[in-house]
Amino acid sequence: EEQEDIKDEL
Amino acid sequence: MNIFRLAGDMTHLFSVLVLLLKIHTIKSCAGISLKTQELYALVFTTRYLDIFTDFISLYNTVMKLIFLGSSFSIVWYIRRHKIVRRSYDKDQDTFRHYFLVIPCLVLAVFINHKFTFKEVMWTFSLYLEAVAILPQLVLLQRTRNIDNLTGQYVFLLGAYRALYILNWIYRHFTEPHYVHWITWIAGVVQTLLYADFFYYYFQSWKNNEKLQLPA
Repeated sequence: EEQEDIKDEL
Repeated sequence: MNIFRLAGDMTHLFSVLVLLLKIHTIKSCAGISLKTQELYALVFTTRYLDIFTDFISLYNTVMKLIFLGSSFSIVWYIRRHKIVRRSYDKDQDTFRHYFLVIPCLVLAVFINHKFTFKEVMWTFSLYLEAVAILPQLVLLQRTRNIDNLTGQYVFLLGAYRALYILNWIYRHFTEPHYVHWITWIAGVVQTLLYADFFYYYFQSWKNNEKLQLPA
């Protein structure tokens, strides 16, 4: 499934 | 977290703190484009919509709060502070926000990773950040003289995004399926916009003369 791409960058 | 990203975040943090300190100590915003500062406040607002919903790390949340707080306080100083506002050169700082905001918004609606409000807002913030420095570069060319704090501010802003490009290259090779081509393109465009400024900045630094941008 489309993994929720975590926005871990500022 | 890798060294490139940490160095990029620290450079970015340093750039906004340099600017805030400059405005706070000498109570002047001469040479600073309010338009660019307002665009940055908009960039951080639309980028950090998830600050209270998605907790990544303490570092991430603290840095987001610092960037939001510093960008809005810089705008407040230039707009509201009774002494600082007198040094704002509104006749020269005439770049129209919407010339940048509207195209970025349209582009974000059509080119994004996923058509959701948060994702479109996040993509918009990336496109806007790439061009937000333009009013400042236009102002620097108009006023022709650049005091070295403003020069350092613009240089640090450009350097932070260049370090982020190294971070993206590093993550591309070390993390499987780390693909954010929109981020990469926006980041490269942003860094290229600084390229000519970098060239003149280094020239002036090397020849140890005042930084002059060609008209």
